Amino acid sequence: SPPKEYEDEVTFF
Amino acid sequence: PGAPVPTPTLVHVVKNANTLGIAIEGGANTRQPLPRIVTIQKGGSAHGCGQLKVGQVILEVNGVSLRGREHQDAACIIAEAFKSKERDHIDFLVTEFNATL
Repeated sequence: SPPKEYEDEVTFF
Repeated sequence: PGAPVPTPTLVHVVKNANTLGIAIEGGANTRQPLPRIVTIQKGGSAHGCGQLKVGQVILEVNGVSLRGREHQDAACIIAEAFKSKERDHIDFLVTEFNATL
């Protein structure tokens, strides 16, 4: 499968 | 002084606020393979410690490497470290440089 595109994924803590 | 060398820094963040107060982006299988700090919120524990900065890359959390972990996995480790009552602090190993050490 192609690499996932998580560049825009941001998590706040 | 020679060329800049990525020097990991151990940052000790005491959990003295209701939130950690950081945001991260990236993770394995992205162009940002290790999580990078994109926000530090005032009033959070991270801001209070004064040593974490936007742009730093997180290599380890309490000695656990984030290498090879996808975003959600890395986020889970950080969230659990903050939630855990086993210790009153989190040790972040960070580097100013976006290097794969």
